[in-house]
Amino acid sequence: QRSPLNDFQLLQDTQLQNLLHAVVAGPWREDVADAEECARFCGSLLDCRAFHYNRSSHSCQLLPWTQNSSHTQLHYSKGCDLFQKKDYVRTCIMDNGVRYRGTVAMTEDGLPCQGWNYKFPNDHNYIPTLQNGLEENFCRNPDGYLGGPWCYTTNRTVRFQSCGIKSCQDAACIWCNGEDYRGAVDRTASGRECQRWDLQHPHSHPFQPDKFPDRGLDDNYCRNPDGSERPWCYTTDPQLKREFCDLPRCGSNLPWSIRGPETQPREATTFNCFRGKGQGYRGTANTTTAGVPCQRWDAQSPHQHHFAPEKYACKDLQENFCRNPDDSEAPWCFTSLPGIRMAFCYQIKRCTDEVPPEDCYHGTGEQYRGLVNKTRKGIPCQHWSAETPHKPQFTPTSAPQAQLEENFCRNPDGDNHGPWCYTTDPRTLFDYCALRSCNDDQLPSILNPPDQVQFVKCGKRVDRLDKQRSRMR
Amino acid sequence: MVGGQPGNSPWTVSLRNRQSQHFCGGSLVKEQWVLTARQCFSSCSEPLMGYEVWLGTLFQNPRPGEPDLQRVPVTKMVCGPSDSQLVLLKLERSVTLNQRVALICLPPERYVVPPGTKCEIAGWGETKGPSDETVLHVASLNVISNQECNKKYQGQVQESEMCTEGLLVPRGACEGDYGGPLACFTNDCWVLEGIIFPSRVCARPLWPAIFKRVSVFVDWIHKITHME
Repeated sequence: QRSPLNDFQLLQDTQLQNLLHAVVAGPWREDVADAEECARFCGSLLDCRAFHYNRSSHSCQLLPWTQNSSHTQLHYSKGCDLFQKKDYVRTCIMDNGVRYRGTVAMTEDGLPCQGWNYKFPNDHNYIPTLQNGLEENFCRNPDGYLGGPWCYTTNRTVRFQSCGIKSCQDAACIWCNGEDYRGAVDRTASGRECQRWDLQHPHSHPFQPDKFPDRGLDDNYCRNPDGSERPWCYTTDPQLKREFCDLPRCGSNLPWSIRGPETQPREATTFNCFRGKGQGYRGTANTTTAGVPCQRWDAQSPHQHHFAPEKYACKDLQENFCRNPDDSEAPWCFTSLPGIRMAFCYQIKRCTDEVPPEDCYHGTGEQYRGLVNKTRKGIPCQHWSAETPHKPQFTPTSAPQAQLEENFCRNPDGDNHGPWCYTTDPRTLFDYCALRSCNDDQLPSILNPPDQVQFVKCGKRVDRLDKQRSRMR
Repeated sequence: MVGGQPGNSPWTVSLRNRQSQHFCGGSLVKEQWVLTARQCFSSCSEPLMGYEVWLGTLFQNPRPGEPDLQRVPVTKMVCGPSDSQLVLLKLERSVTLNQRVALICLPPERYVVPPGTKCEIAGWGETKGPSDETVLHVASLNVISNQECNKKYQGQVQESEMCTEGLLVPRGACEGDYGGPLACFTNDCWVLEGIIFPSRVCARPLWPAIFKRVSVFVDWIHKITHME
């Protein structure tokens, strides 16, 4: 069930160009079904090291080089994916590194490697071929040496030496529960090969890399996108859906409090409110939004779970306090009611993300002529006369009465919620300003509108559906 | 939804996180816009990659291939005025309106729903009982005046909020219903008058429920949907 793509690392929307005019890539094959078919072609050819796959035309181009080859350059190219053989681009080794095809050319003591084509200063019997991958003076392991890739050195007194390239297992360790692990191990603890995150076979799953851009779901490497105890992956074994990976812990014998910044919550710690999704919330709220008391994290009743406090040392799963150990939407807890397994603690207020107001306005602020020129989030306002990043609907010419000077906050359209401005953030068209209503103002009271209100094309439903359901019941 | 019944509410949408789990409700106010509660989202500027709105189904976990189900990615979130606790979600594309998916009307600006008006809330949230929260539940509630409501809440209810009467047998919103609609029937149409926002408790006996009053922010909704 393994995919041939498992041997490749993907760079999305990327093309690899060779800058030498004399070197030409292979032709584009137009008749392929998918990237897996290209991977099958490339995988079987010793002189194929990478391939381009065009997602819209379903075509591919085999390449005899990688990004580590000389005279090559990566380019952004929408719709074109670059797949490179892992053996050529991985900077660590699997097993004893017999398949390593990287470009390290220095021994562990810092001695430069001798080219495999040269017999001087150290004579040897190796002849470079496509099969053994002996290339330039790069470290290789043609004889399965237990110390990993090695080379003959340019020092006559040291005939050969290991290059000290770390195994992928040891190259990166995990802090906390390994959510930030971005290493290159692609095997589970039992030695099964991982399924690629971007494939849905043999196991279908919700962790599509595009949906989780911050989770590093690259290729088929071990990751922890769901607040599990440690990194894991779906396996290529149809009989076993997912399994943990065996990865070393960083400084595991130090207590959490002194391990250093890597172990701290990614979000800043808060106590009376929560920021973002509340991973940094360390307060003592211990009921759900609905007031149901939380179950203690160290208890397995009424709900069984895997969030044992000792396994989630960085998450501070104390007592029955609301926490977010798994990247949920907000702090949550298991509830003390058998019928409700878990619930969010939305009663905890969000910490404000607004800057303190610098001035105030009367009424709805149509007469505000002050100098505040940033939004409530602190984003600088766009000049009213500017056309980028947003093309304004109100300009000094179109609304002269509003005195749209420079980039000061104004209210040219009588917005009930106060002065505003177009923002300099391309993603936010406009926002309200860092202003408050002046205290001496009487809040406008709610007025009844005219009795007759007409609605068009909305608010109609077919209640027959309900009746059908009742009849079915 | 405590004390509700399985029912139909074609403007009530389910907000889905990156693992396709329901986490809040919302209301379809335009073909490409959904109104919901700010509290449901971690930030006004957080990228919404992977978040979706599901419409056209009565089931919280519809079977794969359910023909009426529409799944539309969220592309943008716009936070409402600071005191609104509302957000508008822009969808990647317009939804298809049909018997299962419909727009809810928006109220006139600053409209006050008369006390006694019959309204409905809908959601897939906790039922706290034998009823099955995997299907959409609807509960009827009658509006009371803010003055009446403030007798119970000692003046804490603001003009930008509205209340429905508290019943002896609890009936109202609960976990998972937040962000969903309070729809009231006016002039032969269902109008979005309130938004369910996280409160301290699920429907309590004799305690009125408090909602965000949409009519106070309807000008902002029109401004956003026209300008963006």
